[in-house]
Amino acid sequence: LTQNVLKSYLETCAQRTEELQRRRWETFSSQEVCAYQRQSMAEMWQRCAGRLTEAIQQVVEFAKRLQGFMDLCQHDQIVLLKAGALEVVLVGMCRAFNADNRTVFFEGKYGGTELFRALGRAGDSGRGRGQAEGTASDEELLPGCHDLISSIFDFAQSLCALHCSDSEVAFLCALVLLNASRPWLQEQAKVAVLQGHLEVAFRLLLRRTQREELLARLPPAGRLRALCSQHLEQLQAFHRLHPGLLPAAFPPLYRELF
Amino acid sequence: KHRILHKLLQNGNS
Repeated sequence: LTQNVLKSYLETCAQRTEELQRRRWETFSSQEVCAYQRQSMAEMWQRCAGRLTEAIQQVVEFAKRLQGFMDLCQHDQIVLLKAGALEVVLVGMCRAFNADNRTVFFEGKYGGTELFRALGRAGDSGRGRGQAEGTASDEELLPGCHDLISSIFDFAQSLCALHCSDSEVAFLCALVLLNASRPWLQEQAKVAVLQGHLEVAFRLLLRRTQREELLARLPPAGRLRALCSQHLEQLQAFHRLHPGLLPAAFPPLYRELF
Repeated sequence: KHRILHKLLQNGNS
């Protein structure tokens, strides 16, 4: 089972850990950061929804390879993916995060929270107009968005501090996915059996590698849940600001999940 | 309701 979890994870990772580590100091130039910041809020939301959807597609492939997942009824497969896909992406983000300068790998380079500023407010051109009119220079249209981005970075930082191996990250992702306490499961007992097997295998791995202290240091599950509901709140606030935006602006899988 | 997820799950391991 341990081999299956690691193999499934490695086969469905977009980037190898060594590659992400090797490039961890390749950061965006200040001009490149400005270009991201000058984008309109809608453009940046669509861009991030696109990247997130790609990551979620990898999660679906990961799930399909996990022993026992495809034996569940399709209703439960969908329930588990709907509830867990974003959480798995957030856990996996620690592999693509440089905790030394608080940057994350995004579209080919590493960038900090400032890269995502346009998600929460109008681009720099809008700020210029605001200043000319004597209003606040950085009026925030979705102030909660900056909290969401910082919380996601804080979460990645706290996971990075645990220095998890690929096997450990793979198990954390598998356990986030095969969670028998998700609401609306039809065959909860079947999921609980899979979850139980994963937990035993994970404990054995931790014992073998003398990493048993990891379990006590993991962030509580409520923290992931909170990040997911913050994401939904911001998405709803974004839709209220842009009621005319065509649904087709977001990838179909993103619309289906959120 | 979950057309895309159904499709992704039904496709063989790609």
